[in-house]
Amino acid sequence: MIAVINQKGGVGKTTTAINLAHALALLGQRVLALDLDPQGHLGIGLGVSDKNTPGMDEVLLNGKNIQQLMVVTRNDTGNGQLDVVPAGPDLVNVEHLADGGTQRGMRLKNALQDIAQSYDSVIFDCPPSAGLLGINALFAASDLVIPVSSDFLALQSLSSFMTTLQFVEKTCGRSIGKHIVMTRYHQQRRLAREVRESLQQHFPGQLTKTAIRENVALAESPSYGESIFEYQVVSHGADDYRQLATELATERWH
Amino acid sequence: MIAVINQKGGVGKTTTAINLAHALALLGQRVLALDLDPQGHLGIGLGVSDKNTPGMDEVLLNGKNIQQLMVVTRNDTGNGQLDVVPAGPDLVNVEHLADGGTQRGMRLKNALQDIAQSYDSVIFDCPPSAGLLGINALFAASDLVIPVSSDFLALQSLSSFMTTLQFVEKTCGRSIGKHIVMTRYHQQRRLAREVRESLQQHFPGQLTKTAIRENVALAESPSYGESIFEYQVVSHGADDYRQLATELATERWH
Ligand SMILES: Nc1ncnc2c1ncn2[C@@H]1O[C@H](COP(=O)(O)OP(=O)(O)OP(=O)(O)O)[C@@H](O)[C@H]1O
Ligand SMILES: Nc1ncnc2c1ncn2[C@@H]1O[C@H](COP(=O)(O)OP(=O)(O)OP(=O)(O)O)[C@@H](O)[C@H]1O
Ligand SMILES: [Mg+2]
Ligand SMILES: [Mg+2]
Repeated sequence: MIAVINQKGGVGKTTTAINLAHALALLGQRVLALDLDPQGHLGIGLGVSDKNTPGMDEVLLNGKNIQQLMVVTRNDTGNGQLDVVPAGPDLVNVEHLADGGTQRGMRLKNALQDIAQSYDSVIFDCPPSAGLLGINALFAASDLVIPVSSDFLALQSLSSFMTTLQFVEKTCGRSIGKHIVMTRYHQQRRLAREVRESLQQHFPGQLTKTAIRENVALAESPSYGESIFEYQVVSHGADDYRQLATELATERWH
Repeated sequence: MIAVINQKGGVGKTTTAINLAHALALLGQRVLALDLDPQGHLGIGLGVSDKNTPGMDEVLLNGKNIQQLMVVTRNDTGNGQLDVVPAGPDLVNVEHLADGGTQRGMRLKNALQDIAQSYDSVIFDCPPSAGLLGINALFAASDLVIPVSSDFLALQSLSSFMTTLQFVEKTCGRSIGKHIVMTRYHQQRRLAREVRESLQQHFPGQLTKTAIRENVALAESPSYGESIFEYQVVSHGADDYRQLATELATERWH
């Protein structure tokens, strides 16, 4: 259960969720990608173009079965498979759920229990905020992939996010795997190298070796509803996400 | 009253709020910059490095006077001046204010009434979400500066944001000036040019002539608590924000 999460905006959560999910499927895994962001960008980027298609909103608000809301299946991935549940038009209402005690933070975890054994990896794309959707993701996740764009402000919000995480782990009495992934990496920029050194220093053992380089093809592919592997398989973007999937699948999951 | 707003993350709201505020001060205006994002990046980028410094949290939660929470003043700007109110450590609690009817959306507007005449421009930096802080900004603003990064997903969330805006304007019975600013513009990228054409087509008259080009100095300057004009005044970033301030100040405010 992998949450792609970071309260900082525009650090590449959706880009990472889309392309890591497909890369894992191309390695032969059965993968489910869930869109937890009311903006619905994971769904759009994987080909669910109709914003009115129901999805995680029905699961989290009305308790429907995830199996029923699945929309897109890619079976063209060897032994692997990639299924998608889009956000749905009403997902924003999760943030307004009345204070019913702790249960409202557990809805995703509960909804995943039935389907967990059908998949090797379940990946959730999270919104850029610290609200109830993100909390559902944290309670349901065994591992976090934390994209960090290669700049100062992203580094700043990471430290407060890690502090929040420690608090959640203590409260839940369990530890969650943390995998920090640098994104939009510019090899020639001193700033990018300084941010990497700072991450290696403050979070030893949690920073992935793979960094995702800046590559315009990654920005173009969502407009075709395709992952980088469908849009431009010969590209730095495809190489980096394939390498990241291999690194995470072979070495790092909790 | 200018809200720098967009629910999409990482499109350059904070970078724009910081540098537009200082550019207007350098043109001779008295400017107040308010941080409405619990992440507190506007404050950090303008030199308020202590995250525990109280600010907009005290104003919006406890009704304190904005004048009392002002922290940083730049008086080195000719006839202009730039004052800053940081977010403060408790601002996230605004999102959890109990449903007290419409008043909780009006707190910022009310707080600004006393100080409005002391400033030529008040600029608020908003968080990447559609919550109560953003709503306070919308009810208080006369103009919106809407940064849009030069890629497809930013274009996607703009159209849903503009729909939300129309609804707010109809409900409030007033119209708010809208100024779309392209950010992180790469002149050589076909994607950037296509996004610009699409914006010109769908939002005629609302797209600023000035686009802010990708310039690493803009990403570096917040780490020094400086605007681009203090960090590297000879740069594309400084040129573009100076030009944007001139364009907005001379032609466009409501
Ligand atoms: N490595 C990269 N190279 C080029 N463009 C990228 C890269 N990673 C992300 N982008 C582009 O940057 C923009 C922001 O990325 P993305 O939407 O994935 O971030 P996010 O963290 O999901 O944003 P949000 O906080 O709004 O959910 C997108 O348009 C995306 O296509
Ligand atoms: N024109 C630019 N050139 C280079 N880097 C830029 C430019 N504009 C913004 N950046 C960098 O991109 C990152 C995101 O920008 P910024 O934090 O201003 O966006 P934001 O919309 O305020 O994000 P959030 O949604 O998290 O509040 C920052 O590290 C910033 O320094
Ligand atoms: Mg996203
Ligand atoms: Mg910001």
